Amino acid sequence: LVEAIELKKTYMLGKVPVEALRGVNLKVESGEFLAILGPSGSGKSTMLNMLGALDKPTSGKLLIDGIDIATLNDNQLSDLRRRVGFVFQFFNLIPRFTARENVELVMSIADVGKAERRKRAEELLEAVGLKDRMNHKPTELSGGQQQRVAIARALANNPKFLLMDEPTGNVDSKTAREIMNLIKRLNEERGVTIIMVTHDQHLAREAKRVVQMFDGVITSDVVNGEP
Amino acid sequence: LVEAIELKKTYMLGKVPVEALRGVNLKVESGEFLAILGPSGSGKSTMLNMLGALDKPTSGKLLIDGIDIATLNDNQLSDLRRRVGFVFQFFNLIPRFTARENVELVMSIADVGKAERRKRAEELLEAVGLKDRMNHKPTELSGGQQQRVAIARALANNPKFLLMDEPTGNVDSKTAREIMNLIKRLNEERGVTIIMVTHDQHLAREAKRVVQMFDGVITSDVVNGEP
Ligand SMILES: Nc1ncnc2c1ncn2[C@@H]1O[C@H](COP(=O)(O)OP(=O)(O)OP(=O)(O)O)[C@@H](O)[C@H]1O
Ligand SMILES: Nc1ncnc2c1ncn2[C@@H]1O[C@H](COP(=O)(O)OP(=O)(O)OP(=O)(O)O)[C@@H](O)[C@H]1O
Ligand SMILES: [Mg+2]
Ligand SMILES: [Mg+2]
Repeated sequence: LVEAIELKKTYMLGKVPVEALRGVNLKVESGEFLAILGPSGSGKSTMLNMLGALDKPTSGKLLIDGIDIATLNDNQLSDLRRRVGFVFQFFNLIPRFTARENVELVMSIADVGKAERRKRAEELLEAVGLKDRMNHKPTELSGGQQQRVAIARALANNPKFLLMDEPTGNVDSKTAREIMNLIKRLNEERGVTIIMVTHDQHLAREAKRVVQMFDGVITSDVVNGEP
Repeated sequence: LVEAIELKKTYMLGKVPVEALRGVNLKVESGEFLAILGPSGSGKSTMLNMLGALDKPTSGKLLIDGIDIATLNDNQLSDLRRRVGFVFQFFNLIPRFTARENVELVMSIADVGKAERRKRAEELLEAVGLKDRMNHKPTELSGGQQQRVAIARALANNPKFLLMDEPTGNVDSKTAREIMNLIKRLNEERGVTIIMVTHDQHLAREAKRVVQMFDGVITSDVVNGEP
């Protein structure tokens, strides 16, 4: 599915280079469930942006299903991105649209009829516990509720590959439990490949594989259950 | 210091009322350290906005140092708000300013000289571990780094009263530990009154008192260490 080879990402801050990724190698097969742990500023979100082809690396290669994404044109890249579900660390919901519209919006690009869009959006919002908040706009929702709209939106196009940046960051332990159960069901019943960045060591243990990052490199990569 | 009497807050969503607070009574003495726990959507952030006089309740009273804030004019209200440090759940940093400028900005209203502002902003950012990221803008910082800028900014005017909405929500366990140690030091050494909303049950136990909320009301309020 996805292979990162010597990925580097350097941001230029004026004249000062900031090395967010300093040579990352990672191979993720279809159907895996991976957690990425690491201190604040270690490069986790940057890594996720690379794996989802949302941003270009400074050097190194990213292969998705064997194709080097550097060889794709813009149309091919946006086709690829549509197949990936992405939950950003700070949601990026569109403030003037309601929860239901934020979820429907993503579907409209994938040629789904209006009635079908609405029905699917309502099913997804119900699955994340927001049945009675569908007509609220992001500013009319609590932090945890916004987070759950972002998760429903990421599932809108039935992605086979899901990248989630702190999906339980702003929710209480009960809601976090529900979100984890949803994620595990998607992985085990539908074979969705999931990469989840988290700060929660307990939740990371529920993934099948745990990758640790530190200062822009991967420092460990173990299959869960093994010592 | 602060007393909430039968506080209610109802948002109108079109014609549909949403009762975020349904009658809350809370008394917080100077120097206390209080944690507020509760499920997503239970009214924690709304409660914090009321206590910091950032938003008006639908009914009920809020007394700060014995004064009913409904009797204050706009100038007196903004004077009051300056004495309160506020860490929002989603930071609200100003994107076009650097970390240092975001901290300095708050000080400029409180008549502090330019050189003094810069020095204080740098000290605060160093205290939260961001010595080498001062010239980054929010979009050039990781999630956890942005959270720490928001904490430094809340401390800029040396507040005696600090309201923090999930101060460790987006950070790793080591950074969360450092933030908690900073909060406890402010409370124990400087006598700062702190109200912290959190989803983390372990961190809540470190406060001196734990208030539980559910569906817009306070369901329990115990002093820590007692059963
Ligand atoms: N502007 C608004 N308009 C309508 N409803 C709102 C508005 N703001 C909040 N709400 C509703 O009020 C309730 C309380 O929201 P609040 O943000 O206080 O919850 P919270 O306890 O902080 O939750 P979380 O843990 O998810 O941050 C929620 O159910 C939310 O949907
Ligand atoms: N646009 C940018 N310009 C400059 N530096 C950046 C930019 N974006 C990120 N950085 C830096 O790159 C490093 C990695 O950031 P990243 O967001 O990947 O961290 P993270 O592991 O997700 O952290 P957190 O747990 O706090 O979310 C950080 O030190 C950050 O300051
Ligand atoms: Mg991040
Ligand atoms: Mg909240």
